[in-house]
Amino acid sequence: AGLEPGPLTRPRGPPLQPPRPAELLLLLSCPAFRAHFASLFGGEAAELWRFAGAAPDDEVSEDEEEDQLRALGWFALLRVRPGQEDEAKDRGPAVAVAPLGAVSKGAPLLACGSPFGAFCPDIFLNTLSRGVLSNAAGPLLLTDARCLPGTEGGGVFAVRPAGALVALVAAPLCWKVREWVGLSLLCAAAPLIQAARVVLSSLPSDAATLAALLPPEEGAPWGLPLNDPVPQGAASAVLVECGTVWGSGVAVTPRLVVTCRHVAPREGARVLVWSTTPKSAQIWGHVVFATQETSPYDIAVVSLEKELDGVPRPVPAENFHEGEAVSVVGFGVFGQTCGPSVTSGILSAVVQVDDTPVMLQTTCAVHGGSSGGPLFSTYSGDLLGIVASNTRDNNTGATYPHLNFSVPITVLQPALQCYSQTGDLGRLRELDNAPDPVRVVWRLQRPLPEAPRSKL
Amino acid sequence: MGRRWGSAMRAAELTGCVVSASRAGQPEAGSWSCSGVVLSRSPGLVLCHGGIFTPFLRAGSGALTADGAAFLPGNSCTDDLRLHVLWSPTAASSSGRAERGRPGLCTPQC
Repeated sequence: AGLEPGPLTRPRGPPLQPPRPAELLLLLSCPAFRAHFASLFGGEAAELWRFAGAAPDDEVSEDEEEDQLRALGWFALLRVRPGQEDEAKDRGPAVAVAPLGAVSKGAPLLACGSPFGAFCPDIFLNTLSRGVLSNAAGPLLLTDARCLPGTEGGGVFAVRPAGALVALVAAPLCWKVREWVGLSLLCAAAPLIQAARVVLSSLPSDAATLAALLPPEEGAPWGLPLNDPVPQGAASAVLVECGTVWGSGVAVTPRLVVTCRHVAPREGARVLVWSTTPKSAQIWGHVVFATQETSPYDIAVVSLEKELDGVPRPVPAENFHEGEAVSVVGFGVFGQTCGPSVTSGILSAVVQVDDTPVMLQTTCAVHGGSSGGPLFSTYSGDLLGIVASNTRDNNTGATYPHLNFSVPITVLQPALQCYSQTGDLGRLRELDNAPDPVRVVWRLQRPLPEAPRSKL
Repeated sequence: MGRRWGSAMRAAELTGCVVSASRAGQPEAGSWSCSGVVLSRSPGLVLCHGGIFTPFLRAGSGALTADGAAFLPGNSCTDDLRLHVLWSPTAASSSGRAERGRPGLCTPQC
């Protein structure tokens, strides 16, 4: 689709001006972005990942796909021919740029792009989407703000530093093992613009004068820090490795980690727990409890051989509010290589039996490797639950990361407390005897004889 | 979206744009488009995604993965490349009327 003459009266604001001719000054890429991309998604992992404007099943020729992958980390600098009505007040950089690292994981971001590019600009131009910085590896960033094909190149802006350009969309959609991950890949703007500045300065003089127009990086301080407790919560998220299986977990005390049974199914099994915050640490432990396969609660508890230093103890929530802002922290996507990802959403449902919450649902993006991880209240930072699964349609195989299920911490807290104070597993064992209504609620978790389960 | 998001929204509205690439004299070949960011309005300087330029690269997309390639000059693309940039006016207002979208993409009742 291209820029269509279409209606220039615009339902979302003043009339669009006619498109302006432009010329390509240069194509540029950020070497550090490409290096991180190669290390995270290249080599053996290349088979697992797909970045494209189209779903895995869409007809895209291999050549096209290869072209898309090659161009993924490339951006273009254009000079736009001046219009008659260019006003003096518009002179100079139109935006400030956030220095690399100025935005922390879990911080709010606003993506702005035009789904389907130039198709229907009167409807789609500059469509906004909100999310958070989910993860970062150098200038390679991930966000859970919803981006669609056509938004490649769109800007992603920060709340703090206020309105600063943080990144551009490199790939709006990505799939891991054919499962939609629900995250978009971004390239940080600061190193990209710095690369443009260096190259422009080395070109003939009129291009070099353009270098002065490139936006500056926003100097610190960037206003009042956001009182975001999520980074704190993220610190209690750990990676749990049991044999060849790994998933996420929550250090509820310095010696006790809760995860999912399907991550650490066998009592007595040895488990390696990785924490990344405040510092990287690996501690062995063993599974002291795992619910039965028949239990509706997919939970396991690991006791560590020594304490996890400096990991803050999450405060367990006592009640839940449908609609409240929540965050999930998990080691899906990158596993150990890059620390946990943070995704944001709302508590979409609290399912109760006899007025007791037994299941939580959220709209956060939850993908393979996240199970066992913590679900937090974004504003209070309280621990709400343990992520157990997202959703898969067994008929189509489609995965829905934004519909997922967690075990409320109120179900577990009394038993965990009893065990950590007395070493008695009795209360934990009660999880195996949950009443039938609870089993009915969690019935989708049970294995279907012929089809794969909706597990992470 | 509240004051918290005000600056980000303003920046997005001011700098968001769409870039379209096509071949001179070959409208039937269609065009390629993506989103972009206006770094400077006057003079106009835009940063957008490089993917829409691969069909125009003289040396093909392989040039993007050549060792040490961190930038390619403007003349790496063929001479028949035509670019257009569409950005929204700087002042936003709510006037205007709704128009239905075009065939090819629809918003089914669900």
